[in-house]
Amino acid sequence: SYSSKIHDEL
Amino acid sequence: MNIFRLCGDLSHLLAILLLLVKIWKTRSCAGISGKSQILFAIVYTTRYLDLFTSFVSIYNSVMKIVFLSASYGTLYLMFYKFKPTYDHNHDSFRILYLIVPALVLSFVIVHAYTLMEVLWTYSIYLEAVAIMPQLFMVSRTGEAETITSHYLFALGSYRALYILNWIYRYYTEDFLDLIVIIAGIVQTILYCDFFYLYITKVLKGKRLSLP
Repeated sequence: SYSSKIHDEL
Repeated sequence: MNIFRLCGDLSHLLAILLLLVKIWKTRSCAGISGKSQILFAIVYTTRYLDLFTSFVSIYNSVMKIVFLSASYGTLYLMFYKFKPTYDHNHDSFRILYLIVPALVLSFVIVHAYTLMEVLWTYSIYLEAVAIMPQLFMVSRTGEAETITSHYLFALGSYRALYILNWIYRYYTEDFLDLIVIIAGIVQTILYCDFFYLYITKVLKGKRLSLP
């Protein structure tokens, strides 16, 4: 999903 | 990871450490908004709770721990160790006007209704406006020390570099997250006025002072 992917940023 | 993201992270790290070292070396937090620092501590705390739930990389985890510790370290120096030097008369921005609307928005526009996701979204919205008390303080006192200007420039550049990173990721990974992108653009726009003053004054060796 969108939301899980952006969590690899700070 | 790409070059924009890496430069953004390093710029962010530089800003946070610069502030900490400045306060420590000068034994003073004059000109620094404690309210912005409180907001940043809330931002890092709500975003990096995922240290306990999801692992991305050693790099990510180490950076998160450094950001959190530096943020709380700054609060300790400002509100405890060097409290007498804290200029609270000029730090008069009402942070509830930022905390509450960001909280409401994070319930309205969010990818998923889970605790971690709402907290993460809240941290994104709050970060976008967290610098406002600091910029308000600079406008009230009409000036900023050169080192404070460097801090603000590094902190503002970080999200601008992240915007380039999102553009890059859109083309290379077909990846788009409108919540962070729009918040990141708002965050960067808030610094534009300051960027202008920084380039026209501080880089030419002058002190940042407002007319």
